[in-house]
Amino acid sequence: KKASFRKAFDEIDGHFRTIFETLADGDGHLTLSNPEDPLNSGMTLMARPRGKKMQRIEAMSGGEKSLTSLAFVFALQRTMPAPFYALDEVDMNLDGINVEKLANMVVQESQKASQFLVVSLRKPMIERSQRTIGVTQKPGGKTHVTGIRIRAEVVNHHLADEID
Amino acid sequence: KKASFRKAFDEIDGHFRTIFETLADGDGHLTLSNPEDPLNSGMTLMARPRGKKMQRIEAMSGGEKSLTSLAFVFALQRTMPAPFYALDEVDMNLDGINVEKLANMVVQESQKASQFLVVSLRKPMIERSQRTIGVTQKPGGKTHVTGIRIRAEVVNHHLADEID
Amino acid sequence: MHICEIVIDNFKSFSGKTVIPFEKGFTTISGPNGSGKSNIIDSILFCLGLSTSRTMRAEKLTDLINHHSQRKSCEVTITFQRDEHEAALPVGFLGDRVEGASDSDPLTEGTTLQVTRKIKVTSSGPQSQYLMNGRSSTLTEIHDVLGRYHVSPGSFNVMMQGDVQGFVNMSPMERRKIIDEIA
Amino acid sequence: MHICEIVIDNFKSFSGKTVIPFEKGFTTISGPNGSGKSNIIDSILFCLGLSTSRTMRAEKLTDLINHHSQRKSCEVTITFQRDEHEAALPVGFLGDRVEGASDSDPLTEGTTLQVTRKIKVTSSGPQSQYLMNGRSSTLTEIHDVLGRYHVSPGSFNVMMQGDVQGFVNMSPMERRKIIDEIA
Ligand SMILES: Nc1ncnc2c1ncn2[C@@H]1O[C@H](COP(=O)(O)OP(=O)(O)OP(=O)(O)O)[C@@H](O)[C@H]1O
Ligand SMILES: Nc1ncnc2c1ncn2[C@@H]1O[C@H](COP(=O)(O)OP(=O)(O)OP(=O)(O)O)[C@@H](O)[C@H]1O
Ligand SMILES: [Mg+2]
Ligand SMILES: [Mg+2]
Repeated sequence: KKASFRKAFDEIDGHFRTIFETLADGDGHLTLSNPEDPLNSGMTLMARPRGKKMQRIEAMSGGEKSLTSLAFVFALQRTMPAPFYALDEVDMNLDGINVEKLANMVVQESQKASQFLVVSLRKPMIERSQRTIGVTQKPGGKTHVTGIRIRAEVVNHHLADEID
Repeated sequence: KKASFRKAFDEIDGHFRTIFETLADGDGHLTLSNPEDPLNSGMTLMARPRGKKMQRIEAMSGGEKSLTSLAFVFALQRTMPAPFYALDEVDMNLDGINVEKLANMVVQESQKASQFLVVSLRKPMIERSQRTIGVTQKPGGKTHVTGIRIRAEVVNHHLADEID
Repeated sequence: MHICEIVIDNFKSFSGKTVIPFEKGFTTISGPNGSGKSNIIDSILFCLGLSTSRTMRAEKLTDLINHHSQRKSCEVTITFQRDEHEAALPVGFLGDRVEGASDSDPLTEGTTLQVTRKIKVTSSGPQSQYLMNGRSSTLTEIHDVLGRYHVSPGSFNVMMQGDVQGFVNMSPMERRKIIDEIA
Repeated sequence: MHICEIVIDNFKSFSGKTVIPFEKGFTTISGPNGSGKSNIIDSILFCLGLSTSRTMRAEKLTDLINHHSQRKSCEVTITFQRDEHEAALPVGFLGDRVEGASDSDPLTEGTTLQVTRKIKVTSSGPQSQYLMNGRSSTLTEIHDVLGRYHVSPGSFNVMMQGDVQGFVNMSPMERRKIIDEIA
């Protein structure tokens, strides 16, 4: 039982290290509070963004916490690859540069035969997708769906008001 | 004791109704699960955005929940007005239109002799402030602060990449 | 395989029937607050039996039926399409149902997999019904088929609004328990 | 009154001394993730004694000292300035300290109120010191003065990153308890 935990831990740690390096331009890894007794241990995410000291996730900035947690979730996903992924506004805390990095990662992954449906209000995410489904509200709170294929159209329209 | 609760409840409810109407263009109010026994009661925020049915906050969309909670916090603030307010990225979930409404409310309140220090990554918020303090990171993770007075400069610079 | 179509009928903020085509690769969904984006994600969770009513922000199952229409039921159908390089879709896992299908039945070829879920308000309470490829199914059968693709209530392929914050605020013990469950 | 200056010395990501002037009205603070924006808010909480080390994301008080510099202390000073229409700042509440001040002391006029907090690593553990208008003070005295302006650990004028999500996810019981405390 301890061995199967160790196996899963090492696999997820391996994915986390690779993903974190791409996403956050720094080193990250998983840590057990008590490596001798993993089944009674706590696990935290340690990361060192470029130029800073190694920190546990609790001490990071809001955006750094989100990015580190996302890397962890993607690592979990890699242990059980699925035909589609649906991500609802996972880019909330991120500045423009980090949204770009996240979007670039989704582009890469989606080219490997995984379908990504990403709900987002952020321009760098929308710009990098292959298409955008527009969702609006008709009077009376009724959802109306339109497909918007041309990225330039989307970006110039009501989506042009943001900053990173 | 029950009377002083009732008094505070009515005052906060009054503020909440006024603020919500301005912020969310709809009706909102506070509700006690057990009005007869308030001290053992739960309290929820009810709101009806324009055109929709009255809903409790738990059923709303992410952005609607944030806006409704913000209205509640502002109502609490009005019971104990302070010389300054510091808001750190309270506009995260909001689309561009709602960030504008929030920013307009801050403009109004700040003209009544209250100082507002608002951390934000959102263009509609930054555009409506009187000045922006820019914070960047020097190599080695050292914070560097610059004052940016001219709004146009801010908006065209690294802050131009967003959408609502 | 990938999702090629979602049909949402009278579910949450979708009054009436809405057909949304999807393609492979990277699609974004965007629009104003409260317009219905997360409700599309909820329709996937609902249809594939991946959550409880609470994670779809409804106090009870019948809250998922559109408030505005007078109808007493709602339904979501998701169609998956096989990609060229893939082996036949797991309709073969339906056991004798496929054996029983005729040779000209396109589903025996396994190009599409369709899951439907419908809830109806009846005098004896809410009724939930599942269909797979048009035939009445149990949730267990659907979980069996989808589970082979790692699409299940315990999988992480659907990240709902606020889930990232949940991972950020998790205690070290809770985080480690996630690994336990994968192991 | 309003904050007219914050001096942050060796605190969190501020290695060395940084002077930030502030004006009345509506100021925004912006920049990339991890640059130090929330740390400015933390410096206000730290200086005015409005929180514990945990709400400033430090496991212990000495974690607040900048990692890069070799110095063993950090300090934050906040200066409040009186607005024209206001009565004298509450330096009068300092009791005999103001009585003891000379007539030429500008602070007797009550135009500015200055609060300083400093922590130092010593051989016997961390030492915390507060100053008000340059004189050594206790946290209680500072809370007394600021409390009259509704600036206190229980007040809602400082909303930290993530607090809104906390209000969203609050249970109805917790929400009602907030009203209890105001009543
Ligand atoms: N059964 C129902 N009937 C009608 N409308 C409903 C029903 N259930 C939910 N809604 C509406 O759906 C809306 C929420 O939609 P949704 O959560 O998908 O918004 P969203 O586009 O994700 O917004 P955000 O950007 O704020 O997250 C709510 O305003 C709610 O009133
Ligand atoms: N004692 C310390 N010494 C040096 N650096 C520190 C110290 N404490 C915290 N930091 C650094 O400060 C950074 C966090 O800054 P802060 O939370 O203010 O960022 P932010 O600008 O609010 O970012 P975000 O937009 O992501 O919320 C972290 O990267 C952390 O490494
Ligand atoms: Mg949503
Ligand atoms: Mg921050």
